[in-house]
Amino acid sequence: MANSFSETFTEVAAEFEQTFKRLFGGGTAKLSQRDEEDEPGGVDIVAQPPGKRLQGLNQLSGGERALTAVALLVAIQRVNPSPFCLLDEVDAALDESNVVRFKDELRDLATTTQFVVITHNRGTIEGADTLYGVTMGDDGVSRTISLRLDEAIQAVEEQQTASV
Amino acid sequence: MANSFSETFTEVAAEFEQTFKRLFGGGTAKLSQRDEEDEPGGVDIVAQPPGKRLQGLNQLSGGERALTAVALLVAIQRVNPSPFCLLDEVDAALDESNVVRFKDELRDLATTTQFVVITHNRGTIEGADTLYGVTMGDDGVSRTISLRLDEAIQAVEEQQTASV
Amino acid sequence: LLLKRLDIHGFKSFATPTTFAFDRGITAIVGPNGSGKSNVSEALRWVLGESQYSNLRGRKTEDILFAGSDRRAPLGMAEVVLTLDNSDGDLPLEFSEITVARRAYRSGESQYLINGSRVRLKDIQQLTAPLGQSHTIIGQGLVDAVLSQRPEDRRGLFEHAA
Amino acid sequence: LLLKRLDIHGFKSFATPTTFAFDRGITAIVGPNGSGKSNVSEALRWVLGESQYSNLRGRKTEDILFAGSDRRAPLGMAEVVLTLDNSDGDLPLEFSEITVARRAYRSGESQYLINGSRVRLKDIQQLTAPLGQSHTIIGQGLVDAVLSQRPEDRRGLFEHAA
Ligand SMILES: Nc1ncnc2c1ncn2[C@@H]1O[C@H](COP(=O)(O)OP(=O)(O)OP(=O)(O)O)[C@@H](O)[C@H]1O
Ligand SMILES: Nc1ncnc2c1ncn2[C@@H]1O[C@H](COP(=O)(O)OP(=O)(O)OP(=O)(O)O)[C@@H](O)[C@H]1O
Ligand SMILES: [Mg+2]
Ligand SMILES: [Mg+2]
Repeated sequence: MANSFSETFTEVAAEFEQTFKRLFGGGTAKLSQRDEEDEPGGVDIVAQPPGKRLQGLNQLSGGERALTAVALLVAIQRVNPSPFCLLDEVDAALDESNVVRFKDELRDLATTTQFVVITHNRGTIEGADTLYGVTMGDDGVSRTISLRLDEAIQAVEEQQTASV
Repeated sequence: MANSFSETFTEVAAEFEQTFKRLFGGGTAKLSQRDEEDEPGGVDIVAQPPGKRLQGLNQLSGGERALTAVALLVAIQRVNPSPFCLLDEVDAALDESNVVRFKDELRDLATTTQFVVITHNRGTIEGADTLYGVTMGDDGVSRTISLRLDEAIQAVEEQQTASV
Repeated sequence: LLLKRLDIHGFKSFATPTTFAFDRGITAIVGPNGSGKSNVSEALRWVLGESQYSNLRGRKTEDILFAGSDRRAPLGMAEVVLTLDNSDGDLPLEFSEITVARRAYRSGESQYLINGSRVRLKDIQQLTAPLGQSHTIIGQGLVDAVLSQRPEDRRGLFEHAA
Repeated sequence: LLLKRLDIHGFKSFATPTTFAFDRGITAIVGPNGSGKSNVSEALRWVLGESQYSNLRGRKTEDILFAGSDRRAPLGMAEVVLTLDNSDGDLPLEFSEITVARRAYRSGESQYLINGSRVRLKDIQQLTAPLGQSHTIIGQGLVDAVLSQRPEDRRGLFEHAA
């Protein structure tokens, strides 16, 4: 039961406005199709973080771009959920308060979508149900250990204080 | 008194092997020139993080690539120092222990080069002599306040706990 | 459909048999730079039928075999086994548990198995196609690519969603 | 040569006069996403004579003027003033303190000043050229570019160093 492109597009665009608002704690964004004649298949995004003016993607900050990309991925997931989704360090550019909203959005989606997230961020780690630590030995071999949340947080912090 | 390209290149290559070792806490890396005939001006990098085998850049991890790029930039600085250097979030992909070595390298260079670093990383912040916080108000206007180290660390952590 | 476990042996830095067991909800994978986290993501991509080695930071099959280190010899085979919980019947097979396995040998030979039976690579690709790969595995540094891709490529994301 | 201060007024999000005073050693600039940190880096690039607006996340002069917000009107001028300590004589001018100023107006007019005297853009560019721009201002996300540039481009880094 695949929808037509334009039906799906309309749904994703509507969803994207909502996910953007949630992830940014406000503001608006619009997804639009370009003219089929002069640019077939073109898709445009304009975004207005809370309190700011409408901007093209190139004018957003590094973290704002990352969050906008996440908003689009989440919108696509909500319109047509895949059973699972793996995210490799998509939160790298986010500051602490954006990481919290990102984590909240994943927790909400996680009721229907299974997530595997690779991250260095404490806020994201705090949102996880299961934790794996990966380490590489002097022998160039990767191994894994499952961790409890407090152990993972401690490992991240110990690494920091030990080396300081 | 500009050196010839190949004199400078040789110096940078030698320096790069050293800076790579310091930033990775071991390992080796080589900078080499490609054949002038079939690829004029080509420059190649191979890197071997501690305990691992020799690899091309594309096989390194995200953080290893970032640290290798920093090693190259630092090598160029050491061969031909510019009076000041601004780095915008070059440490974003680094884990806590790599951030500490990055910070140590900057502190060493800072005796002769003035640095301005834009960062979200606590370890980098701890290495700074002067701190500025930048914030944007609801009016879309950026303002700045100079911070003490403990205030900056607290601001980063408060943002985190407040939103949790 | 749920991921149940991923068994990795000989794929890139996972020289020894390593298991990730997944539950409902969110599983976070953490660790230092270069420890092997993205390799896990690539192992999943590979077992789901990835055929473009440029998407696995390599150029050919050999690049995903454990290449050895100064203390350990290279390995001659890589195997990744994905176990799926299909009790909701999402995948069109009559099994409540499905295993997908992929093996590659240094000799150049490859094997593909679904529930222990030998199949072709395209059988794996067809089975996993409905899982919507373009928006289900987001590689490191590709968040920006989602936005900065030419508009025509971004359209590809939507077509997978459609 | 040392950076002493950077005064920004009307450049991008810095609608009100803002001063950064730099000391020897390391100055860290911190703050939330979108607060304006990279705009500071671009203000420095601009006052040093950047002529390619694509390097400032824009396309034309107008893009660096404060564009207003829902609570504040756009501004008609942007001014950035860089004050340098030249007591070691690094720059070939007979002053121990050098100010470089750049102004742009919404009318399209631009002004360039060194120590208060009107000069041309290329005078600023020539003065600052020895400061080695390609390895002195590293923009956000460009660490990878240092490595992933085609080898011919990477050579450009070395030529600046030479
Ligand atoms: N075929 C191979 N054989 C052995 N080791 C390999 C092979 N391919 C890659 N590696 C090693 O795996 C490591 C890369 O791991 P990976 O990219 O998963 O790191 P990561 O944990 O994601 O790090 P980061 O946090 O920096 O992104 C490299 O150090 C590389 O040496
Ligand atoms: N001409 C302009 N007028 C007003 N505001 C502008 C202008 N150009 C850019 N901005 C604003 O500046 C902000 C971008 O700031 P900047 O890129 O410096 O953020 P940042 O602090 O580096 O964030 P990050 O940590 O995410 O990299 C955007 O929100 C944008 O709205
Ligand atoms: Mg990685
Ligand atoms: Mg920035």
